[in-house]
Amino acid sequence: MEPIILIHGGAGDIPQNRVKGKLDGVKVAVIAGHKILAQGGSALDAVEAAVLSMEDDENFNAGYGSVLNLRGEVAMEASIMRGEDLNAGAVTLVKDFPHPISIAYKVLTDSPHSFIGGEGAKLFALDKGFTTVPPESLISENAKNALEEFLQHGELGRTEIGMKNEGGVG
Amino acid sequence: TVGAVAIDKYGHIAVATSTGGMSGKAVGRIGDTPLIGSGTYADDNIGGVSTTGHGESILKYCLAHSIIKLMENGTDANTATKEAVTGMTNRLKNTAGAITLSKNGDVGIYFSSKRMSWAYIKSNKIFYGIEHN
Repeated sequence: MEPIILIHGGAGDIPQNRVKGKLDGVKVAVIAGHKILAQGGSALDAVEAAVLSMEDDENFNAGYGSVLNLRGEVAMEASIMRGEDLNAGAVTLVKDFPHPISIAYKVLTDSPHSFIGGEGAKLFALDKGFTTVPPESLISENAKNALEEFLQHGELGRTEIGMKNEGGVG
Repeated sequence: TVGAVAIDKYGHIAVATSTGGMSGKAVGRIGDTPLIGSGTYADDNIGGVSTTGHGESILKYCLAHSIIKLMENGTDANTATKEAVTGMTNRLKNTAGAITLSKNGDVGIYFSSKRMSWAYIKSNKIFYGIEHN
């Protein structure tokens, strides 16, 4: 079988000034994932690598650069699934960790459960050796501006600033 | 939201999706991304899907699994992706996007939103985009 990797960096009302960063970011991420496949690695490791790359990139709404809730906090969620045996791992309401996808991966491989949230996800992550980061280290200027704009205009569902008249964003 | 679908040399498929959600969301709000069948689905016998867009709509439509079921019934990856995303948008009046890989390596990409960034590598060539068409 020829290895293939396909990724996305989010759908929505992406303003023109964010286009280049997103295109650059998806190219870096897809190459990171493909490198794993080219070396004979598993599809599971490849999708984790690609998502990790985008979680570290401010241009995407995941990990560092995640948008903020009404309290100005980053609260992330992630899932990962293996098609061979339909096993899956998922986490939600994750704070203070830079890579929720890796915690979800651990839920898949090292837990009898499939989905862990909030305080339980934090306890699970710490038990598996993940370390926390200061919450402000995950907050980007774009995320702060997006929340400020939401609080001023009240348009729920916008993950980007500078565009109007289209809701429904990733 | 970000996501990835891959098939390795053994024909095994995996999917990963990660998100910060939506700006101004309620404390404690959960979207589609961590829900298997909505934000993510993988089955070696059919294919894999990762979705992005309006979370409340995607989870009500079980968008990822909707695409998989269309493919299970013989629809190709690209058509299944377009039909399910369009169906969700028509029914729930919100936008979404999805990426799909079939067990045979066929690629599906579609979004009803204004833009969606995507990229894939197949036959050692990189393809990428963000606009319609």
